[in-house]
Amino acid sequence: KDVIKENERLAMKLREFYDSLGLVAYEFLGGPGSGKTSLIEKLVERFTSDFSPSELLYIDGDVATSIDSERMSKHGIYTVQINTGGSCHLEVPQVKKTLMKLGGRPFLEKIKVMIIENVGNMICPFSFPLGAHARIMVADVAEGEDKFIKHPLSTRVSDIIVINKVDLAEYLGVNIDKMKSDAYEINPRAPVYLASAKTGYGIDEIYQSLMKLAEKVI
Amino acid sequence: KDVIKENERLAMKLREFYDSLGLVAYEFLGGPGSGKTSLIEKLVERFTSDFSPSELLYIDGDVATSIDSERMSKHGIYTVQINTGGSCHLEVPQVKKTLMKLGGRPFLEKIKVMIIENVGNMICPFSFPLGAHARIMVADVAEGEDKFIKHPLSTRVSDIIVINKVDLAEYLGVNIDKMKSDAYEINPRAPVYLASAKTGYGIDEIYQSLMKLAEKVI
Ligand SMILES: Nc1nc2c(ncn2[C@@H]2O[C@H](COP(=O)(O)OP(=O)(O)OP(=O)(O)O)[C@@H](O)[C@H]2O)c(=O)[nH]1
Ligand SMILES: Nc1nc2c(ncn2[C@@H]2O[C@H](COP(=O)(O)OP(=O)(O)OP(=O)(O)O)[C@@H](O)[C@H]2O)c(=O)[nH]1
Ligand SMILES: [Mg+2]
Ligand SMILES: [Mg+2]
Repeated sequence: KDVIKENERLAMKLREFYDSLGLVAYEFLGGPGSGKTSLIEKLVERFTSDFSPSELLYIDGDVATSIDSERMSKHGIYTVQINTGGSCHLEVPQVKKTLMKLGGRPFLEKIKVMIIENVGNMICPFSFPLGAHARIMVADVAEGEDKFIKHPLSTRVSDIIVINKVDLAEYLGVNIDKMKSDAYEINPRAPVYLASAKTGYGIDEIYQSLMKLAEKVI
Repeated sequence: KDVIKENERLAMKLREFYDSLGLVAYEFLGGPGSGKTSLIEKLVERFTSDFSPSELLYIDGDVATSIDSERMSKHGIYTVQINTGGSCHLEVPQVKKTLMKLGGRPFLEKIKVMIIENVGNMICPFSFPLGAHARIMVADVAEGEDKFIKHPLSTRVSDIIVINKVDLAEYLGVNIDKMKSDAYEINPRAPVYLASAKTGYGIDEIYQSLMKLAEKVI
């Protein structure tokens, strides 16, 4: 629809803005409680060994509360909370406004890595890109094996796919190989990573994948 | 917004239609994989001991696939699948059209209990009622403790709240009492049930609550 087309156009302009600043932007998407924040916390621990905390910015979108940005602030990086009040996804104007409130260009010139966590939702956010260099979809084994085939569009627009909470797979009797092959069949170009934000499993591989992209962009 | 107001108006007309037919309608809502279908399967087993399977109708809304209606069809009741193609919630016109395709009034006169499972989403469906006599929100412990406070509107418009997958609570270190009190604080009028669709825990209490409502309506 026109709203989606317009947001895509604005997302491309926001991406040009990031590129002009030499910062890399990652967007994390996925259902409520799939482990986005937990995963980002683990990745931020890695990022702070390669970057200064003041070079890292985390923006969280949630309908309500500052729970996620407060969790992330403990890692010493810049954190900002956007509350949508009811909307099921972030949109470019909200992110743009937030970046301007932070200080715009003079502030952002010091940022090397920006991580946006979108609203916990397996549908809406995937139709509204935010100009990120990579969109990381976080699904988890507790949601059930069928979530990729139930959400083909979401799976298809993602650049990287993470199957989180694999520490629970055996206990829950979930077939991870089936999940992996479902994801690959729907989106052959997106690498699929198994992870556990709880145990740290798979975090290094994901981090290296994000760093490879960062080196091209920053 | 106007779209929401209009859907509320249409939902009230649909409710009058259900009442004129003497059928009770329950709507299940909740995030992807919170256990809606699994819970409904357990409840349908109870319903088929008090009703004939041909008096029960299940309608599932999903972006894609017939997975849920196919699961439910094994229980011998009437099942219908609605695919939204991309929309994050069902709307009254879709349900109305589906009921007409099933045969409209002549078919529905034989139905006593209608169960609608909405699209797996913690946000959108809660703003678009479908005329049900009770809206049952299904959250689960694997999603994390903070989902009620993160979604106050969704929690507030629900008539019954189910905290599912309690069999995992100890393993995951989730504080169920905190979840229960969060839900109560946001919505004091909605009974909160702990359940495990896996072990059957809590199913009887939920069933009795639904039957109490059915006896008033049917
Ligand atoms: N067992 C296990 N639990 C996890 C893992 N990752 C996250 N969790 C738990 O899952 C719940 C949700 O984690 P979050 O990181 O808040 O998930 P989220 O996707 O950020 O949630 P929203 O932002 O609210 O959509 C919490 O109770 C976490 O402790 C994991 O790898 N394994
Ligand atoms: N451990 C445990 N797992 C459960 C429970 N209920 C459901 N599950 C599992 O959770 C996953 C999702 O269950 P579903 O019933 O498909 O969830 P849903 O809410 O209908 O999912 P969508 O319709 O796709 O949004 C499946 O793997 C189920 O086996 C429960 O009480 N305990
Ligand atoms: Mg989060
Ligand atoms: Mg389901």
